[in-house]
Amino acid sequence: NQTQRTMHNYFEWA
Amino acid sequence: MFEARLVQCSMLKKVLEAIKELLNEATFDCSDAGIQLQAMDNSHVSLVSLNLRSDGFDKYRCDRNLSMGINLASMTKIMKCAGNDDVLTIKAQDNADNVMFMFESQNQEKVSDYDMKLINLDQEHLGIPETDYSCIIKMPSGEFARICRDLSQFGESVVISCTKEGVKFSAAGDVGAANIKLAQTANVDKEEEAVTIEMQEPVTLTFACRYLNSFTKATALSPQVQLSMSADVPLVVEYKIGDFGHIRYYLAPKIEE
Repeated sequence: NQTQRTMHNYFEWA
Repeated sequence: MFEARLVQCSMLKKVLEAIKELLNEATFDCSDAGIQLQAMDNSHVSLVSLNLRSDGFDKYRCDRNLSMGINLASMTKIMKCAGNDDVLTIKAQDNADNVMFMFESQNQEKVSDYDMKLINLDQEHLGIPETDYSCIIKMPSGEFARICRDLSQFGESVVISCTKEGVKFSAAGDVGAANIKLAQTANVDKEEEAVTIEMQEPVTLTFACRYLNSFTKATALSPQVQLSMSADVPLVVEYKIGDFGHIRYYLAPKIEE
C-alpha cells in the first residue's frame, strides 16, 4: 500500500 | 513604483501555461532582484517555485518590494489578449490593489491596456533546504513529456529508477505494465538532445503521474529538463527559462506503508 506524502513531510514554513 | 518591460511577451504566456494547471492563484513577489513565486497546489503534494531575474527584462524598476496576489484564471484571460510578438509592460504603484498589463504591437500602431484587480493571499512560504541530490538526470523536455503522457495510460503512479547505466520509468495497472529505459547518450550533435546522468547513489522513487503531467506544461519554456532525486525527498523537475531564471517543481514521493 502506497501513501502519498505532502510537502509538509519535508519542508517547514519559512 | 513597479515596472517591467518584456519585448517578447510569449515568455510570460508560457510561464502562465506552466503554472495554471497546478495553481488557481499565486503571489508574485517583486523585488529589485526580479520576480519570484512560490506556491503549493491545493493538496500540498507539489510546489512550484518560479524565479525571473530582473536583468532578463528589457526594462525593470522596483522601488519597493511588492507582493501581487493574482488570480491566474484572470491573468490568463488578459494574456490571451496579447499577440505573441507584442511588447509587454507590467506596471503597479506601491501598495496598489491593481496591476496594469500594457501590450504594444511591434509597429506600435496598436496599444492595449488591461487593469487587473489584485487579491489578498496568505504570504507563507516553505523553506527548501539546499540538497545534494544522489541522481541528476538531464534530458530533452519533449522526451520527458512524452514519457509522462505515455505512462499515465497504464497507471496512476510512475516509478523512476536511476542507476549509472540509465534511467527507467515504469508504470503498471489493469492494462499491464510499461517500462521505458533511457541510456546516457554517447554522441549528440545538439546539446539539447542529450541525456546525461550524474549519479552518486542509485535511487528508485514513486510519483503520482498527474503531477508529472502538469509539470510538463512547462515544456515550451526549455528544450531540456533536469530531474533531481534522492531517497525519500521530493523530486525536483527544473526547466531553465532562457536569460531569466527557472521554474522548479517539487513533488513529494509516494511511500510504502
